[in-house]
Amino acid sequence: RTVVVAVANQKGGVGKTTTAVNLGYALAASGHETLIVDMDSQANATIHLGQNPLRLDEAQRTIYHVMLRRQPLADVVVAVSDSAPLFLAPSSLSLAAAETELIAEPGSTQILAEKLKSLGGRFRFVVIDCAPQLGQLTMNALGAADYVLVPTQTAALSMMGIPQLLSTIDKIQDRVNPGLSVFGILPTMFDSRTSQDKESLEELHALYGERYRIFPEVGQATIYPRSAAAGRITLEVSPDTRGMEIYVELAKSLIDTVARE
Amino acid sequence: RTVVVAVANQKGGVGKTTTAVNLGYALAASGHETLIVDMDSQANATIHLGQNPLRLDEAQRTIYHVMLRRQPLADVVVAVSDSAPLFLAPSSLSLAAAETELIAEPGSTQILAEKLKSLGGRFRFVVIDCAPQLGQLTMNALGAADYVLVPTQTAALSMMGIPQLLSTIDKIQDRVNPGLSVFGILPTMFDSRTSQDKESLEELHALYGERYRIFPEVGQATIYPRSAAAGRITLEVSPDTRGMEIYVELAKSLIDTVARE
Ligand SMILES: Nc1ncnc2c1ncn2[C@@H]1O[C@H](COP(=O)(O)OP(=O)(O)OP(=O)(O)O)[C@@H](O)[C@H]1O
Ligand SMILES: Nc1ncnc2c1ncn2[C@@H]1O[C@H](COP(=O)(O)OP(=O)(O)OP(=O)(O)O)[C@@H](O)[C@H]1O
Ligand SMILES: [Mg+2]
Ligand SMILES: [Mg+2]
Repeated sequence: RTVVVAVANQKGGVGKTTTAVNLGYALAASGHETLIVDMDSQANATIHLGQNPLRLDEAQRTIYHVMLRRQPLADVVVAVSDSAPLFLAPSSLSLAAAETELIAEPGSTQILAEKLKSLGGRFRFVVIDCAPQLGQLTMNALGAADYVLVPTQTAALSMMGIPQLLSTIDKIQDRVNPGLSVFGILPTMFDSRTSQDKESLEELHALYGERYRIFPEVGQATIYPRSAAAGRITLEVSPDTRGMEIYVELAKSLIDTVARE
Repeated sequence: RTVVVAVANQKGGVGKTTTAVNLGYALAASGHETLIVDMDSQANATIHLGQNPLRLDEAQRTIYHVMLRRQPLADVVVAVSDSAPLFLAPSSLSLAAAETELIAEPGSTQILAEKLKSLGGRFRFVVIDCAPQLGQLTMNALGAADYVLVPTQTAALSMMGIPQLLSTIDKIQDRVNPGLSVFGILPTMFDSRTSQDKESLEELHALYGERYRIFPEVGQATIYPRSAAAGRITLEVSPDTRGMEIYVELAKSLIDTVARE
């Protein structure tokens, strides 16, 4: 059985792509065939994994062509690691057109779910990187997912949007995907030297700690933007970086959760 | 004459809201009546300026109601500072519906420009905070603007999206708003201690420095998320913070540019 995790938060710059890439790698490194789906027309996960969105777009081998141009999903999947069974369904700028094109499609929020089914049981895990808005593409990710992981900075502006996201998840559960549940909230870019971040973290626990699992925070570290710039997976090139153990733990707890189902 | 500046970048978390709020305040503090328009359904500028999006939404006094429910723009404008003539046209979650509703409207990208004209010459400057996507709302901001200011982190993922933004600006210039021009690129959250940021900053200058103005970088400082959390304008509460002089300089150079027109 394939387990699908959507990494979503409509606030921008909270570490969605960084989390999807490193969690995906940690799952693959534990021996599970893992697919990352890049559902953001900025194609940041695609770039972070060393791929060239322009070239993939010209070859029509992107998730846009799968969703709206009848390209089989299996044909766009590329291997992105030498050390683990990690694969990518890449994105490109063409995906920006999908927001409007999808509206005209019947059952538009369930198209990604339909395409993922076409892969059968090839992957044990699918991790979906979402764009910073609750549009048709993110609805597709929530419509296809078993779990949602919500990264957030420990800052008021980032945390403000969480209630809207949780209520959107509730509606998707009620209307199209009853199997969807919140895996948890992941505090990112945490700077333990500032009282601001500590206060926000306490607030996060006070607001959501009873109902949802809040994972240990991923500390700030410059290796993240550095490895992204180099098109390399942080966990693959620098496994001892602060925070990496959080992504490894995250992968372990997902594997455990799934094993107990 | 009213000068309109859109603060845009489809990459998330690069400092758009922080820039719009502090630039807006710096313009108002130099004695010019200034309006900030929050064109993001996350309503971060609205929250940062101490307003309550939920209450404004119930009272139908938001930019959504102006754009699509015939509410006059003058009726939603609120004063947001005791020390300078700074005003806000607030946002709320309702604005999320605008992305799809606007598509059905004739000349949909020019609705904001039409509404701003209804204010006559009341404001000397209008600063528009954009959402992290190139959707209908950002198109409206570009359709109404004289200038575009592009904040970017000095990190590869943030800088990757700049070509797409510049080509979108070119299309808006050619098709609906010939008066639109790029005011410049503003590097934000710059950490001078890391070689990563210095290298990216050099790359930014190498890629764009000949064609566009690149402003001095705004340094990282924890006061920004702190003041946002308190619903206060950083420049108003803490004018001596690192980077504030950049926002003051930015305001001065905009005022000079406009004076020379
Ligand atoms: N723990 C961390 N420490 C320091 N920098 C980080 C960390 N996690 C992510 N970053 C950096 O912060 C920036 C934003 O992260 P990222 O792009 O993953 O966020 P996002 O939520 O995917 O953004 P968007 O909303 O645009 O999709 C990137 O430059 C990334 O390299
Ligand atoms: N110079 C700075 N130093 C440190 N933190 C900053 C700085 N500028 C902005 N921030 C913080 O970084 C976070 C992202 O900034 P902001 O919300 O302004 O970005 P944005 O581009 O508007 O995000 P979005 O794409 O979600 O609209 C906020 O928590 C903000 O307080
Ligand atoms: Mg991302
Ligand atoms: Mg913003």
